[in-house]
Amino acid sequence: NTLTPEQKRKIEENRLKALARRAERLA
Amino acid sequence: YGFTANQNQVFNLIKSCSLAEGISVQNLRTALKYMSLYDIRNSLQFLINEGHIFSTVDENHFKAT
Repeated sequence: NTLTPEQKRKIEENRLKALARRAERLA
Repeated sequence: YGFTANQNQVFNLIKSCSLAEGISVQNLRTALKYMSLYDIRNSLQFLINEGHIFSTVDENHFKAT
């Protein structure tokens, strides 16, 4: 069950967006 | 984090999943039989809004940040 490079890229992008949102909430 | 009991259960399950694509809503429902889909969806929305989790390959798979 391996992910395609595009899926990996999307996941990393969503992870970074979520981290930014978390930081925003904590600010 | 000040989670409700439901939010905490959902978050812990997502956090404990080691799959690259994260855990599916279907798997959450199976694991949280006593919780309604409405409550699961509400918890997911809260956790997304607060940046604790994010969707992965589609809108039905989630991982923790």
